[in-house]
Order: sequence, then C-alpha cells, then structure tokens
Amino acid sequence: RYSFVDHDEL
Amino acid sequence: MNIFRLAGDISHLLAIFILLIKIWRSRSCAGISGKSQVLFGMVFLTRYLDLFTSFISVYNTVMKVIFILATLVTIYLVFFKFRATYDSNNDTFRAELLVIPIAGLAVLVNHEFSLFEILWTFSIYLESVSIMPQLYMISKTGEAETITSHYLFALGLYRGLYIVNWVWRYYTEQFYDWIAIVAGVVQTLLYCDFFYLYITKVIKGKEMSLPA
Repeated sequence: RYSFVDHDEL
Repeated sequence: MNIFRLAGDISHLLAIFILLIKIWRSRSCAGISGKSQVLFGMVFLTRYLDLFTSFISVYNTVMKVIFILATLVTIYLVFFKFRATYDSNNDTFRAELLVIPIAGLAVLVNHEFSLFEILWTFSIYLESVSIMPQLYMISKTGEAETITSHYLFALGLYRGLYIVNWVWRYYTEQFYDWIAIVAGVVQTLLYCDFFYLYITKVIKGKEMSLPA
C-alpha cells in the first residue's frame, strides 16, 4: 500500500 | 522538507493553538463553529492512521500526534467543558452534506483502491472544505472576534504556504500529488474573501464585521 503511494506531508 | 512546508506546518500549529488559547482564556467558545472542529478531527484521524504503519520522521510523528490531540481537546472544550457558551443556533451549516459526497468522491477518485488510501483521500478532500461551517457562521452572525480572525488567517496562510511548497517540490524533486494539489487550491480559494477582509479591517485595528 504505502510503498506505492508516498504521503510524507502533514 | 523545505522552508515553505515548515513555515506552513508552524502556521497550522499556531492556528490550532490560537484557537485553544482563545477558548481557554475567555472560558468561552462563542463564535467558534463546533462543526468545523469536528470535521478537522475527522480529517486528522482518517489521515494519520499511517502513524501505525509507516514511520517518516520524528518531526512528522510528533506533529501528527499534536494535531490529533489538540483538535480533540478543542472539540472537548466546545461540546463539553464550555458547552454553555457554544453558539449552536448559528452553527447550522449542514456538514453531512459535505461528508457524504466527499466519502463517495474519495471512493471513486483516488491514487489506489485500498482502505488506507481511500481514507487518506477522504481526509484530503474533507480538509479542503472543513472550514466552511466556520465561514458560514461568521457570515450568518456578520462578525468575528479579532482572535478568531487571527485563527482563520493562520489557517489560510498554512494552505497558501503549502501551495508554494508544492511548486518548490515540483521543480526540485519532480514530486507532485495532484489530489493534494487540487484539494489544496480549492481550500486556499475558500479563504480569499476572508483574507481580503482581514487585511482591510483587522490589520487596521478594526473588528471584523461583514456588510449585511
């Protein structure tokens, strides 16, 4: 899951 | 991390604490939309589920926890501790008319069809309109305390700075997330009218009041 979509912002 | 994102996050943090301090000091949540605060609570709780699945940085984790806790405290103050001062008669925006279509949109338009990703998308779409009950309340009563307008300005500034951050990231990292960008631009546009009033009235030392 998160390996594909990277959400690093708040 | 870049300076625009950091400044945006600090502005966001400042907004949340301005509101908390206003309520705590005055022992009153008059003029504050409890519905907007509940929507922000939903935004943080659905977006930051990744606290349990992915570690990005100490900064990221600490900020997420502060945002969640501070918003939950605000909700507690509005609906429990200072409930007698909550102006529910003017907090009449139909928030469910936002939440239900946004939930549908998040299921239909997302980066990836998985539970966490859909909840993340829901939170991004919901954040873009979460301030609407608050803005509606101000337009209904025709006024906002100066400190409430400082809260809204800090919140709007945070959104504006995030747009600059995305432009920066696009050129420096070739990074862009079109869901966040579209929702972020919509959210920032909602503040434009308010920004105009803030600059023309509040900065010149007047109370914010709207023409009837």
